Amino acid sequence: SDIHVEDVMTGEITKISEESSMEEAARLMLENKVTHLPVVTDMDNLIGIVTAWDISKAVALKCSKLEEIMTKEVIVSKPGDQIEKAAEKMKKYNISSLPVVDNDHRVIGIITTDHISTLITRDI
Amino acid sequence: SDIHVEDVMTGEITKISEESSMEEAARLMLENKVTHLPVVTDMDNLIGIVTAWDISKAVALKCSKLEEIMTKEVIVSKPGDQIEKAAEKMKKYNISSLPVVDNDHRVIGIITTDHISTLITRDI
Ligand SMILES: C[S@@+](CC[C@H](N)C(=O)[O-])C[C@H]1O[C@@H](n2cnc3c(N)ncnc32)[C@H](O)[C@@H]1O
Ligand SMILES: C[S@@+](CC[C@H](N)C(=O)[O-])C[C@H]1O[C@@H](n2cnc3c(N)ncnc32)[C@H](O)[C@@H]1O
Repeated sequence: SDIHVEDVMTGEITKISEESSMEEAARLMLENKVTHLPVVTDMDNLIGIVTAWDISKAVALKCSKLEEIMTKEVIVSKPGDQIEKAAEKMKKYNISSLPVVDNDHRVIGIITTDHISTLITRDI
Repeated sequence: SDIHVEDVMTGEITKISEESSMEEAARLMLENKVTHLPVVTDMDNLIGIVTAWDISKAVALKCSKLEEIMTKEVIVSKPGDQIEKAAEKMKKYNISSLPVVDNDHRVIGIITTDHISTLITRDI
């Protein structure tokens, strides 16, 4: 289709620093009603992702360091990608969100399966 | 469209009983790689839903009873509903999954924004 990731993604990104705690991650998800947080360096470079599922995993396994529960090999999207390509990646890896990065690997947005699902609703 | 919820939902439902603990909920999400669990009675009647976001909320607020963190007013879907109607409900309430119930309010499936996102991928 002619719809690209940049047309659908949100530019409002709740990010978290690698030094933060798991409680901090949980608090940010609660306050912003989001389920995924890109982990970034001081220069906004993407180094990992932590989701509500990871917090739940930490409760099941009784661990508490962000470093232990975040995923470091992050699957990303580019703003110019077609939305079908983003949907295929999320299906292939059974994930529900992709940070969107520019050519310097800086996070400029996030696209989720919620955004793609919304495309089929009438009020577009 | 002509696509109905029953064509897209999964019939494999990981459910949890109202007497279970939060740790049990977290363990089920980890083992089954799911982010949402319908809470049911012994007769499979739906009485609530708990998601990975709720577990994360519990970590942020330091509470630990399932009863305290689950949502009791559950938004559901019917198998014969069109998928656009399900997508509109999930957008309206900012939720990512709907238990699918039969006329006796028994859970027979779950539809998520992941399922709807998958519809735009090529391999359908
Ligand atoms: C396999 S998914 C299953 C649950 C659900 N689909 C979700 O995305 O949270 C959960 C795991 O995927 C990881 N994950 C989520 N988005 C990711 C992404 N864009 N790149 C790499 N891993 C990701 C999370 O860190 C978590 O460990
Ligand atoms: C407002 S959403 C925000 C995060 C994300 N969109 C999600 O669905 O988890 C999180 C809250 O919605 C609730 N929730 C999820 N699915 C629901 C459903 N079908 N009916 C009622 N509440 C639901 C959860 O119990 C949780 O408290």
